Amino acid sequence: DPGKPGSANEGVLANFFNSLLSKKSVNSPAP
Amino acid sequence: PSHDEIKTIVEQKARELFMVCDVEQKGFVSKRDMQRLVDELPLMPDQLEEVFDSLDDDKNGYLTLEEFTEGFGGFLGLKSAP
Repeated sequence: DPGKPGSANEGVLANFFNSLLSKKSVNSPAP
Repeated sequence: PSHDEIKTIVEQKARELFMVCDVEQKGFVSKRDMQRLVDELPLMPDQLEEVFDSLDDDKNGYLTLEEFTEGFGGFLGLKSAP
């Protein structure tokens, strides 16, 4: 439902957080 | 794990991700910070703006760690405590 706030961009948000998580895990050195 | 343990883990992770966005460690993320990520993340500038606007609850143009953490929790399917 594009008219409902918060629902239209859920995929974009998920993409954003997934990408950040991958970037973080790539950049983080192993403990 | 208990609800509190999950909350702590989510907050720690959100803080790590927040620091990726807040490279200058100002304590908040601006739209300009967000646009810098266009070189690092597979998102278009308008998508980054969309993400910023949806996370910036009070629409003041600054994304705080609290707002970021809440958005991250929502992404994980967690509801924020009332």
